[in-house]
Amino acid sequence: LEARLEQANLLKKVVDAIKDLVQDCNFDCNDSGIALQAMDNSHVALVSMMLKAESFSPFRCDRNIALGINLSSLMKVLRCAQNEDILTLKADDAPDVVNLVFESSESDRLSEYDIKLMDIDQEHLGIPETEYSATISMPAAEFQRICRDLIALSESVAIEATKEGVKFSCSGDIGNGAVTLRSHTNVEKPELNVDIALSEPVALTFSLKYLVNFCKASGLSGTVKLCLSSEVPLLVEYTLASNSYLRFYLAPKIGD
Amino acid sequence: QSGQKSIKSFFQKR
Repeated sequence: LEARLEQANLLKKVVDAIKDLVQDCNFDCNDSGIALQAMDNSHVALVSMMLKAESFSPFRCDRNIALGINLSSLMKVLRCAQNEDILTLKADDAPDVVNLVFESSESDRLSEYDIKLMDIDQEHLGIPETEYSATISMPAAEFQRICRDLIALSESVAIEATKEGVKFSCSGDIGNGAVTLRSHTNVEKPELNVDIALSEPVALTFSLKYLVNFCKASGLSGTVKLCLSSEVPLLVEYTLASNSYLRFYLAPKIGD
Repeated sequence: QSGQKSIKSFFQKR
């Protein structure tokens, strides 16, 4: 494997966003790119990352390899990179370590680190293609704000999408709270757009603790996409450049 | 957590 990222910051942000959810995971490398899939310890949430080969230049992966990496170790090394550094990941065919090289485009500094790899026996889940009842695209910062606000009142949020809009509501010991967003197009500032595509109304309840955790990815993309269907996990997607993505799936809470 | 589903009950093991 030899994969060169124009900005080390991208990988730094991705790992930073998921490191509190998952600890040890395999980075599966093949000629289409670098993928990661991992569940959190309680098996409620699933992280799925895809960094497509096109996100790197150049990208070369001659043989499929799984790099088992402890994310807190990876984060320690990524913190040694400046945000603007160029990052090159390298690994042999049957690697014991992954090699990270940081190059400054402005100076002649070159830093090199090796991280020891781990043997990780990870369950791989098949995620079915889903036609979602509701797909909401909104500013990532807005979603983060709503989750942070509502977690002050309750541990769960009900997300209800109708033709009127999308309503985030919660109830807790001190009282209730709700935030409703309607579809909104801002020609001047398209980054503030809220788009709700609905084939049928849907209402589901989720644990806010996980949603707040997912929102650590807000720095990766201006927009977040929420996809909901009855009785299936919520998909929270942050789209990255070159069709790469960071997706989170969260199992709903279902009342008896 | 009452009513919290596991993600494994929705996605099949590959």
